[in-house]
Amino acid sequence: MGCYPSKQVKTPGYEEPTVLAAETPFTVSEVEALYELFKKLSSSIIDDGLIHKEEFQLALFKNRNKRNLFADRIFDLFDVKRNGVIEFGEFVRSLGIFHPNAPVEDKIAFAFRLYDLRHTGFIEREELKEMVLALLHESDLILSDDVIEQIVDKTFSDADTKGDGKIDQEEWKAFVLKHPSLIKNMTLPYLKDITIVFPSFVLSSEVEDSE
Amino acid sequence: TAPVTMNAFELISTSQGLNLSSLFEK
Repeated sequence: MGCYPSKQVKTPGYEEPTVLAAETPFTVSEVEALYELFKKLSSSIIDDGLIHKEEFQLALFKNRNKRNLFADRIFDLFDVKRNGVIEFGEFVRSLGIFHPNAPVEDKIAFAFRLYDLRHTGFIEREELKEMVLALLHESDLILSDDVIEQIVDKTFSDADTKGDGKIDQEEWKAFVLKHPSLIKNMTLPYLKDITIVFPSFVLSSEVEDSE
Repeated sequence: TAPVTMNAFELISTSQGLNLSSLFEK
């Protein structure tokens, strides 16, 4: 192995894999593999070791200019420091929530924050409607205003069990436990195979072989 | 399925913007 990889210059925001592995469901070698993925994503447009929103959009949609409400929300939640970029530590800690072994409570809480568009601590009816409209727009689906109102009303009356016009975290948790498919997208099976998809030793081995 | 029986959260969870699996495509 040698010590070549540890001598490489790490980018700002880089954190040691042992630290990140201790705080997340990932092993050290999985964090190292995630660093390979991170390097790829963070250098796709601006090679500065940070994931910018356009790079995130490019990875998700193969289009750097495609705006999407939900991708924006994910980006904002990953960008814990709120400085407009995703650093490596933020990337790993946030993806940890999507690990198949991460606690369900963490996934439920993350989804709540995702849908609490205006950071009020509640999912409000207007927010739910805004998200439904965004999804319909994204999918080129057309529904009449009446039907949209009915969908939102029905869902809201099912989830807002206290009937106060907003969904709190407790109501959200009960609603998700009743409808587990709502957080299906909070689990990425890929994360269990990340060391196979992005083996972290390939590049440095190649460099050593060529020397 | 009639639209009124759709769960709005189920609907929005299908957004491509929430499907992070595309990050892993080589």
